[in-house]
Amino acid sequence: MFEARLAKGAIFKKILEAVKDLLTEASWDCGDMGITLQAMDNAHVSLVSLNLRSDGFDKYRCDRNLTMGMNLGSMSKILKCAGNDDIVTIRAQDNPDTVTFVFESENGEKQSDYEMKLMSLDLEHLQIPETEYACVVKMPAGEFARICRDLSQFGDSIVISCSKQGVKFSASGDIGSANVKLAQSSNVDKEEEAVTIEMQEPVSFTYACRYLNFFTKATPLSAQVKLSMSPEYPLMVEYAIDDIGQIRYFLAPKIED
Amino acid sequence: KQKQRSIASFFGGS
Repeated sequence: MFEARLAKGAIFKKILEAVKDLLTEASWDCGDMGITLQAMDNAHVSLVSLNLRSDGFDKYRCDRNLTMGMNLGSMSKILKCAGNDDIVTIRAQDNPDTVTFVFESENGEKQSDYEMKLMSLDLEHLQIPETEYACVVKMPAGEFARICRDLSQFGDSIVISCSKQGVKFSASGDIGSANVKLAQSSNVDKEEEAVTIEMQEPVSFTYACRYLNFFTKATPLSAQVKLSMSPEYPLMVEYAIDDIGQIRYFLAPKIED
Repeated sequence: KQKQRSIASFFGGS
């Protein structure tokens, strides 16, 4: 059987919020090492890759590798039934048709279980190589969400340019243009408020606002976001998830036709 | 005019 118990059940609630607008359905692959999910959006422009390590769970048992196809809208509905402080357990048999979500209140006085039908999904699984990126920007996740939201008012695209001086976000359209520049933090008391840039070479790429705004739904998961860019390669937007794993979004840059 | 490649094409997919 499969059983994964997480005392901080709110993490599951936040993960669903971070993927449900971008993906309609996805396979959750469960094995000894933990739970992974990889899926493309409907337009196949972006890719979500989620990794939750088994040692990050309060209890984890996986007798046989499982692939559970789920409708994420349905899963999100169920996780909305969990309280923010609830302990969440996901349970399934070895060849499951259904998955069960169990929510327990902190004091143990309330327990609910929700059973959801699984789907058979035939999804392409991609190999994402580890890459050295030309630029890696780490910045407060809330700041990135704010910039994406603000600049989306000006056009469909945001240009992200990174140099030694800092990182610049730009957008332009019918009403005018906007630029937001962030310098690398010189003196930071709190690590989570820092802007740091690791650069091999300066880069400048154009990305669709629509997708960046989908990615920032993961903001409640993490204080910081990491943006990694290289020529001829998709942008990687990564949010750490406590000490259990991370969610990564990949987005192909816009190029001149 | 700008276009976007399929994300799969970067990772060896179709």
